[in-house]
Amino acid sequence: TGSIGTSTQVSQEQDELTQRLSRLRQM
Amino acid sequence: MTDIPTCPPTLKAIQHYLKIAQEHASRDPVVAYWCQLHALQSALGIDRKSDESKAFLVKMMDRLEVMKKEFKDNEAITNEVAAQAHLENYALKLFIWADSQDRASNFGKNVVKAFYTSGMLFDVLTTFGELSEEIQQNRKYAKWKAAYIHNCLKNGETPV
Repeated sequence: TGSIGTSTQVSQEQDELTQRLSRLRQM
Repeated sequence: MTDIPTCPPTLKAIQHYLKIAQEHASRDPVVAYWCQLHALQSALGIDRKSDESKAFLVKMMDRLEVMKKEFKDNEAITNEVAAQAHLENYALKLFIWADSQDRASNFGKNVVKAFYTSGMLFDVLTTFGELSEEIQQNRKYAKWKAAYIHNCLKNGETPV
């Protein structure tokens, strides 16, 4: 479950960065 | 604005864009901003998993958000159509200058640098979509010329 937890965490961080970049370009 | 954070070894491929951004920080903030955004966008596709890279990407994102607020009245930062026109114009001017020096047989490090920088800025233009055929050709030529003249100078040969 450790690897699933890590992979979920990475994916959340990725989403956050992608969303921030997307917002930055739309601002 | 503080210096651009040092990028981790896994993101070596984006270093060139960050260097150009640093060089343009006060001279042309529009060029600096879009080089950093292009670098960040490319970095997201290279390494977003290592701790070092994540820390760097977050710092870069913070930095770009601050810049965007700081330059909120600059259309070439807030509007991508204006941004594309500004960057294209800047890169072409640099390319044409380097080409004129090359054709006049004025070879020097500054000509290499101008060809090289224009080639990199044509890369940055891909942020706004696919490059026109003409820009693609200019990009290829600029990068080839920069490498060719650089090698000639290094080997003590005269470029043809």
